[in-house]
Amino acid sequence: MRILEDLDQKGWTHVSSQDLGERTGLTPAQVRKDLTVFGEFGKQGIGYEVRFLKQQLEEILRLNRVVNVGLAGAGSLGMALARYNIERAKQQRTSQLRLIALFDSDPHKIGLRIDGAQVYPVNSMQEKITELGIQIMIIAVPAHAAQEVASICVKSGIKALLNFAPARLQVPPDVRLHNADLTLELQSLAFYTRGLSKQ
Amino acid sequence: MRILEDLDQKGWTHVSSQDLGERTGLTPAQVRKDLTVFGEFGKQGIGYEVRFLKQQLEEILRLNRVVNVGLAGAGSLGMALARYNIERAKQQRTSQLRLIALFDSDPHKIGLRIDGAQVYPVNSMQEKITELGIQIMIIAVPAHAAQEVASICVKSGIKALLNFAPARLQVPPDVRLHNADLTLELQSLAFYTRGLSKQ
Ligand SMILES: NC(=O)c1ccc[n+]([C@@H]2O[C@H](COP(=O)([O-])OP(=O)(O)OC[C@H]3O[C@@H](n4cnc5c(N)ncnc54)[C@H](O)[C@@H]3O)[C@@H](O)[C@H]2O)c1
Ligand SMILES: NC(=O)c1ccc[n+]([C@@H]2O[C@H](COP(=O)([O-])OP(=O)(O)OC[C@H]3O[C@@H](n4cnc5c(N)ncnc54)[C@H](O)[C@@H]3O)[C@@H](O)[C@H]2O)c1
Repeated sequence: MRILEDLDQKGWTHVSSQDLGERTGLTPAQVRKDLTVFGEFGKQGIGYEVRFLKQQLEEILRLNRVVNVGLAGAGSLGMALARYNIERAKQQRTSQLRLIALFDSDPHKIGLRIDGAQVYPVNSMQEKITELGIQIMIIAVPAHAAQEVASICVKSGIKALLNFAPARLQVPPDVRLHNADLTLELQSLAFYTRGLSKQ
Repeated sequence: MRILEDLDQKGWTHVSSQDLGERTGLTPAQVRKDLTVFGEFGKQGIGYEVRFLKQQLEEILRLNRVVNVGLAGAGSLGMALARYNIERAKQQRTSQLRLIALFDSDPHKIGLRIDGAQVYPVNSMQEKITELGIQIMIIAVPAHAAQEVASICVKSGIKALLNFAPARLQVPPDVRLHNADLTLELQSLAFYTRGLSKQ
């Protein structure tokens, strides 16, 4: 957003994903990828219209209403994600994502607190989703437990899931499911090392 | 790959990211994103040429030579990534990524083993990179330590880094740096919940 304000003040009318990439430390492909999640803004060849893009992003960000996020699976990945999300939310004033609750099946983990979020028993998840107004659930449980967790979320009205478990989840068409796979990033990096290893 | 073999046998000459999405459980945007890392294969409007795409992916995958991966920071995130990478490599026969070593500054972690990979002291990282032929390093250390780790990697000849620490790393132009940020996925999901919350 800051970058677009600068460009607008400098009188730029269009900016390419290349330009945006240089100013944000992302590759042009990452800029395009990030912007595509919000809709088709750019036109091939002439880039993004600065004023229009700024307006759109403001519109999106202005919805500064807070979105409450839950996290199922307070294990290694879950706790690292929870700590990270909370750190990031503190740094970004306008952060709309608030991690409000974690869920686990291990009795030793129940009651743990990370900043404002607490670990609840997984069998209270349905109730807590409604009580706390959770709209997004991050799934960081083992693969065998992921479908059950997703089904409880769907039943409780959640429409957006971020799944880390290596399991193909079945959800109704109106539920948005993103599967995060950190090995994809690695695979694309492996591609870049291709030319290098003459060993 | 399997999917492209099927389509080729059925006599499909072109396939859209929509079609690929339906067959892989990804969204068309994810298909496009995944394929863009390997280069510009698709043409807007007519999709991907099945035979050409198959050939390209085979070319990429055929380089089945193993790429040795290192991981700096054997903490919550690091250990979750290590376990996951090793799990995935066992499931995918052609996996070219092999996590071979972890590095940490905490003496209690030195010597821990996860499957074939061992945790080494971070001050032996430069030596181990050469000895073990590590080509990619995953950085999962705290933000304050990330630049130092990246600099050691670059000095040791590593050309590809996957960084999780919330720090903007400086690397020479010939080093490929990918910054993974799991909150980006969350932000795009928050966008989808936008229309929903009338609360
Ligand atoms: N997508 C990726 O790139 C990626 C990376 C790392 C890990 N993973 C996956 O993330 C998941 C978590 O990994 P981890 O290393 O943190 O594992 P972990 O074993 O450390 O944590 C799993 C947690 O889930 C809890 N749990 C188990 N069954 C449950 C249930 N039915 N309901 C609620 N909680 C339950 C456990 O008590 C534990 O706390 C695994 O599925 C792993 O494969 C994915
Ligand atoms: N990008 C994302 O979406 C995302 C998600 C979760 C965590 N993170 C980041 O990943 C990093 C790790 O998170 P975590 O929860 O696993 O933290 P952690 O504290 O559990 O693990 C950090 C590990 O790094 C080790 N370490 C510290 N200094 C080191 C050095 N100089 N050299 C080698 N090892 C060193 C520590 O001993 C520890 O084992 C943090 O920077 C965190 O912000 C990013």
